[in-house]
Amino acid sequence: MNIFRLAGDMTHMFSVLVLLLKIHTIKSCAGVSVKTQELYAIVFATRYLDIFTSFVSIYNTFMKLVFLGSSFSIVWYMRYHKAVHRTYDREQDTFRHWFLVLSCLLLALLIHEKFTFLEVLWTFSLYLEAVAILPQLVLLQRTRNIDNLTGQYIFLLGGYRGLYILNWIYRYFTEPHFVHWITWITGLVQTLLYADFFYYYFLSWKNNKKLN
Amino acid sequence: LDALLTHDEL
Repeated sequence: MNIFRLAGDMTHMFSVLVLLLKIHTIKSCAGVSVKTQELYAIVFATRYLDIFTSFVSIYNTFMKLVFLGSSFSIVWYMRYHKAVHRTYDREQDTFRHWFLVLSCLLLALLIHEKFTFLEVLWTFSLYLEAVAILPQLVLLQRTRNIDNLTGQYIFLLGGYRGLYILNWIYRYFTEPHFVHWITWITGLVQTLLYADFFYYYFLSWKNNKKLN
Repeated sequence: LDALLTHDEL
């Protein structure tokens, strides 16, 4: 464990907990894409299957439970909680995310490190996580506005990805044989997706005007 | 080596 990875995990946990807390507190999910949240729930469900078979550490298991619990709770609130569901922007959140699931599944069947059930699903979860933010970014462009929470959510997610890249650089130089091309490439693609959002987020913050 | 194979990152 290194400081970059710990900071990355904390930032990631904070991003999902802030989102869950906001939805729970103000009973609204305006501006939030349920499709992105569903994709994240699938990412965690397919990546953390080994929670029952391989024990890495208390921290690892605890964090997996936090991510699973928070992502499924957010989907539950947005889909089944009456007050929250009413504020869900169905007309604008129309990204056909099942195509993303299908293409990531096919890609995982083609490119993976080991052809085993857990390994293919783990690789699938990496590919899916890289594109999971797309429905949210599309919704953000459509609604043209960004209430401070959605911006913070995406900002923290981008921060987590950036810190993980620093973590991989650190581990590459400190651990022999630490080479995970699939993880690195998907992580880089995901971080690049956030790059343009960061550019406009920074501009709006610098000029102190609403993000458009 | 097994430690390397099992995914220790979240």
